Amino acid sequence: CLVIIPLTKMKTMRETLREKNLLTNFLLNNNDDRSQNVAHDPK
Amino acid sequence: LSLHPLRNYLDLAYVGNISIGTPPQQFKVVFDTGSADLWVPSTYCDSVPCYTHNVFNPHVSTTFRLSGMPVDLTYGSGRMVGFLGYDTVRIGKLIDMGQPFGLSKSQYGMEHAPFDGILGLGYPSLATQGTTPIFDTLKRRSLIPQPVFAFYLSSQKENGSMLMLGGVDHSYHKGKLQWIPVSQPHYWQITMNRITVNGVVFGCFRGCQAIVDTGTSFLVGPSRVVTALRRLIGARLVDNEYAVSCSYVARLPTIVFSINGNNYPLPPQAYIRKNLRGQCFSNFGGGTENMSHSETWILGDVFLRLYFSVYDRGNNRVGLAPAV
Repeated sequence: CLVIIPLTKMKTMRETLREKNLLTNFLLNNNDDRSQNVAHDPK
Repeated sequence: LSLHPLRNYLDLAYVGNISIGTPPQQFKVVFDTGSADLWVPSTYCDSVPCYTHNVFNPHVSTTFRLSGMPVDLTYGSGRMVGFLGYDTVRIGKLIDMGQPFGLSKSQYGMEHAPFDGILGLGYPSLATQGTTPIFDTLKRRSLIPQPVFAFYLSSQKENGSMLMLGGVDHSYHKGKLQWIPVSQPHYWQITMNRITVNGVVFGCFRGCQAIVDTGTSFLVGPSRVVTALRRLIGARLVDNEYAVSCSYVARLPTIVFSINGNNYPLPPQAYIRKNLRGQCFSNFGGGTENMSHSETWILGDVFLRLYFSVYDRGNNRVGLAPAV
């Protein structure tokens, strides 16, 4: 009864942006310390 | 209006397929233990990311029902704004009818994302108010034999990673699963004893909280500790990222996370990533000090590639064991 969902390891958005030379701008425009948004947790 | 935090998508890499509606419309989603909502782009969305991703068209689904309740899901580096609807969601052979989900009207900053939407596997308290997360529906309707799911995140192969729903295939881990009680059933949150580097306690001195999160790629902790950790490994800021010399990686220390009396070592090969250009960067992020009064760490994919993880909603516990 176990259901197995295959997951695919994709190229990350970071890699895509870096290849297109858009990463620095993205990071500068998004103040998230390259991690995630836990600062805005309303709970 | 429901504001809800979602995980970072910049480094997310593991996606799976689901379908929504009748006839089914396919989507690539991130299965995220750090959130509890399901959402996909919709034909009502006029943002750039919606032109480069699969969009849900409610008009061609005979089983779609509109709620219309607005949803606003905020990100560290973006946002999804939309509305709620109900439809049949298929995950593998599981069929979940009348599942609430978000349809985006606007999306910001996701044009290069390798996924269309996100499927949250967190506790119901983390979901948009008035909605039931998909796993709770599967559980309540007895569509799965056990209220558990598990992740195997492969580091080597593009394919080979998997999400198990309703049970655990124990061939994907070595040794016995170590069970850790969930300290707060909201996120998949557990108590961590300490973090040591070279045998010296480096963080989490008097114990702390750790969130096991498949929707975060990095290891995330308080900025002050992460800055010290970056300094310790000689990481320097290059183009807004923290780089280390690749030739130095083998000499970097192993970081040991002690959880529920067991040690979970993380060697440098796990916390340093090499990009396609052959540059090496550290996989640490800061910022959790804003999240809670107590010290909190987020154990993302960097940790979960090494440790097979089981999420047991029946007993509110997380199981960890070295992945094969």
